[in-house]
Amino acid sequence: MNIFRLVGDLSHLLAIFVLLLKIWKSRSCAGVSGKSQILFALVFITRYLDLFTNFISVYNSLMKVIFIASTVATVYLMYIKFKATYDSNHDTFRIEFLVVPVGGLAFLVNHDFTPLEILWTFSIYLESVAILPQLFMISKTGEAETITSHYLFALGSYRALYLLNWIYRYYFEGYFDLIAVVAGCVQTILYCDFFYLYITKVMWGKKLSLPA
Amino acid sequence: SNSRDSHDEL
Repeated sequence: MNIFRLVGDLSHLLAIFVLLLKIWKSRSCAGVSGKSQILFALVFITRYLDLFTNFISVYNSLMKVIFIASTVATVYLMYIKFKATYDSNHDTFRIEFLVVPVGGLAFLVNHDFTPLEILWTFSIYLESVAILPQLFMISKTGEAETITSHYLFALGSYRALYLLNWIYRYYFEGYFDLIAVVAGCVQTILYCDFFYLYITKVMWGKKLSLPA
Repeated sequence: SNSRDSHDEL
């Protein structure tokens, strides 16, 4: 564990709770992509199956349980409790266009052809693109609530911090996982446009709105 | 370093 990973994990946790709290406090999930949230739930469930087979640490297990539970709770709030506020007209990204190719790639390019390893690989690939429905939704409506911007910034920062963690681990531990690194780069690159808008607008107290 | 090492990450 190094500082980049720890802050990355905390940033990830913060993102999920900012979103949950936003939905809970406002009793509304307007502007949030339910499809991205379903993909994240799928990411956590397929990645953390090793909860049952492989104990690493209390921290590790606890975080996994929190990530699964909080994301499933978000999906529940969006599709059941506050379904009336869900903006499905703008959430039109076809997730099968992500899940199917990513599933195929996980079968073809993995470290080990075993069920758990293929699911882990699927999860890593899927996570890298799971935010696309949310970004697509913002591009359709042309704007995002400030709290949603904070959520996205924390969520994007998490993987960027993991990239620093992987650089650190490569130099100091000789550790290198090509699948995680490539997927992590793709994931971070997808946020670049958003990061630019966040830094130039939201940080200066303006609402995130896209140029017409 | 094998792939298993990565699985201590979240």
